Amino acid sequence: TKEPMLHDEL
Amino acid sequence: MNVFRLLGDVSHLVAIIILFLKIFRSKSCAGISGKSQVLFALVFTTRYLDLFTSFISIYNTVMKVVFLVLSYATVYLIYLRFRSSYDSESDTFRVEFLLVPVAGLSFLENYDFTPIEILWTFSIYLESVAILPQLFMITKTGEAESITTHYLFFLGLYRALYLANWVWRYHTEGFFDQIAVVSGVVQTIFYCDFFYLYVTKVLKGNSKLTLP
Repeated sequence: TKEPMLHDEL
Repeated sequence: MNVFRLLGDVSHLVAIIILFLKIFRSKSCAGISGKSQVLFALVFTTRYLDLFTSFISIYNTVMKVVFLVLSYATVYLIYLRFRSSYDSESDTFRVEFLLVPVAGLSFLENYDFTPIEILWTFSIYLESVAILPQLFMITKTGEAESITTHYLFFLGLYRALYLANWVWRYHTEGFFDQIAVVSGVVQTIFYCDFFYLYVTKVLKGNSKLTLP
């Protein structure tokens, strides 16, 4: 995947 | 949030608290690599810039702030408050050999060529190798206090639990973060040798870990 993502992990 | 992720986060928190309390209570950072702790503070700083840009949950925000505060407090204890106990002569890993390739790679392989995303990627790559100065220091001195090995155990366990979390998330929600997963595998591999020594030596009652 190359889409910018929301990083919901620590 | 699944059980592996939660246990991973708890393990990470336990590791950081163990280290902080070990130094704070003994008033000594003997055997601890200040370089690794600076790298971890840098990891949290570059990863958690999204505290200012996006809100995920109360849990997420609180944990990020706690990790940031504790990592900087630990660096403060090592380099300022208990500096006289810092064993700089054994903490000789050349961190530029980590920082330069990691910085380069984060520019080359990332999800989006924006400053915040490149810094996030940098933090993921850097975390995977940030423990190396500490492991190098133990190899050099040939020993580690058992409390230091408990710290390393929980710190290694955290990313191993995240691997289980990623397998779980892939199957339940199709989530796959390639950069984090590959780095997480690399990071966990670095701990395997230590895990073996921890189980065979420390858990069998040795007061400290001595290398064969």
